[in-house]
Amino acid sequence: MGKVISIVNQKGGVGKTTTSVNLSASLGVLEKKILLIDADPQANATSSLGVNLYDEKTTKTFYEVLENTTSIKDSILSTDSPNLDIIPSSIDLVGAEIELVNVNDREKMLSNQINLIKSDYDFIFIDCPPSLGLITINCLSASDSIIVPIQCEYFALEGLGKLMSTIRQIQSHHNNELGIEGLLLTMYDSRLRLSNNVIEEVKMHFGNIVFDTIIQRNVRLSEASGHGTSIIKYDANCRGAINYLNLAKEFINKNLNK
Amino acid sequence: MGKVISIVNQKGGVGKTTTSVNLSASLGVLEKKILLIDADPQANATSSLGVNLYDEKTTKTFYEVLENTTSIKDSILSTDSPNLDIIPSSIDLVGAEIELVNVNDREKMLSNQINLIKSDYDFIFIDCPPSLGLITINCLSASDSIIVPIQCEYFALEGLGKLMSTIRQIQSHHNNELGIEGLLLTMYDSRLRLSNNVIEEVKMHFGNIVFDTIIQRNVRLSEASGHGTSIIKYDANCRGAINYLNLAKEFINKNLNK
Ligand SMILES: Nc1ncnc2c1ncn2[C@@H]1O[C@H](COP(=O)(O)OP(=O)(O)OP(=O)(O)O)[C@@H](O)[C@H]1O
Ligand SMILES: Nc1ncnc2c1ncn2[C@@H]1O[C@H](COP(=O)(O)OP(=O)(O)OP(=O)(O)O)[C@@H](O)[C@H]1O
Ligand SMILES: [Mg+2]
Ligand SMILES: [Mg+2]
Repeated sequence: MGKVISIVNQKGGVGKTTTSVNLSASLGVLEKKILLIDADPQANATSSLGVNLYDEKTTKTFYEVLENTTSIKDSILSTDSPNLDIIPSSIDLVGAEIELVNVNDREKMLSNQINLIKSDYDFIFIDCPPSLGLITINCLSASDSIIVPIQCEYFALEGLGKLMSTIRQIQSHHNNELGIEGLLLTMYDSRLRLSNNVIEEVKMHFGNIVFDTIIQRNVRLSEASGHGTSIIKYDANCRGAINYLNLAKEFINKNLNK
Repeated sequence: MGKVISIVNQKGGVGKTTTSVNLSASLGVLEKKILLIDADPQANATSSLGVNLYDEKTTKTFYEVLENTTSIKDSILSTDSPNLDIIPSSIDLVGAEIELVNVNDREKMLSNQINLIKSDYDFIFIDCPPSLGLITINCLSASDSIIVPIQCEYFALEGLGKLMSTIRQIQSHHNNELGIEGLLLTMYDSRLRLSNNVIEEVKMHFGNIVFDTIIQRNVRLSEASGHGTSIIKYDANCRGAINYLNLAKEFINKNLNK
């Protein structure tokens, strides 16, 4: 039965989209059936997987799913990455935050739809936008757990308190099943003293919910997303690809016993 | 008469806060009187200038200004950086997007308040959150122009179309004075072919509205914000400080003839 996992952190540019795309693609290569939902109006995950938004095929996006004007099955597209489907996003989503405010059950729009397709996949990942507004609340209400990317820079821990209190609010009002899959350290640069300090601090505060796998800074990851393909297809031997394949294996082991 | 400039880009992690803090501080060192407004619930600009949010002094923040429960003058704090004041942000701001929706004139809350203090400063900068929701709309409605930081990475140009169409909407509905101060290329790494491609592409698309000054990738900028101080006070001789001082001089020259 498909487990739903949101990739979330309201801090911008920490590696949410890079992790959503490359963890999904790595799990697909390891024979898991994966759906990636792009819930960010910037639609970076959509273009990172080479989906052309201006193509007439992509008329149904996450925006129509949230507004309930399409069945979720009609919005699913296949990608050139094995075992990986995507629900694309679109810039129309920017309006959803304001449009949804006066709708009944506005926090549950997504969970009602996701239940229709959960059993078709092993895992469903949601790439969240850099905010804690209604779109993100909808994603968290529909999720079984979260992965929080944390950049190895100053401020890495700054917004985490607010994120954790939002999680507690979701657990008590909308979704008491929501757990934490793990915190993921990203953009690690071993030459910088700063990166090593952040790792120590995060492990001290959060202990065993931090993934052992650390994603290193590697420009090939940016290049791959620019070419509209996952790191596995772009350059399977680079540091970025090895990091994300190791993360996928660690993720599978964590979920074996469940 | 104080000119109001929003630092805006809905893409996360592109250097909005780093630019807001260090351009403001550099202009302060060049004897301009500056106010920085932190309009992001993450409150990174507030902590980058060493303001302690848990101190009883900082009870009035941008949240209270937007909700009209304090006079804007009462929310202004001085910083340890010469000629630079700040209006701090707080995490309560996350609720403002939803709270403001049903208020009359919801897009103009900030411009009504800013007019009371405009003449006390040469320039007022606003550090915007990574989204195009009601908070950002309020900031743009209250601004004379915008600076758009663009990271020298793939996708740098992706969201710009949507940002420009939002600007046009603001110009026709709320603020026909809104102009573009410039596009600023950030996190440039001369060793990467990718960075050079992005610069060529941006200059080709946008020509002379791109600042000549380019901000290079320099870890001292992260370290400075982690220590709660501007790059000028932290390490005035490093690349990051020289880049932002040059930007400040270029900015002053652009505004001399106005
Ligand atoms: N490990 C890495 N090494 C080098 N560059 C990286 C790495 N991870 C991400 N990047 C680059 O950093 C930038 C930000 O990453 P990404 O877009 O994944 O973050 P995000 O959290 O999804 O951002 P947003 O908050 O805008 O949604 C992108 O240009 C991406 O290519
Ligand atoms: N020129 C630079 N060189 C190196 N690191 C930088 C540079 N500019 C910014 N950074 C670092 O990159 C990260 C993102 O920068 P910053 O927080 O200024 O972006 P932002 O656009 O304000 O992000 P958000 O979308 O979350 O508001 C921070 O950790 C910052 O210290
Ligand atoms: Mg993203
Ligand atoms: Mg910022």
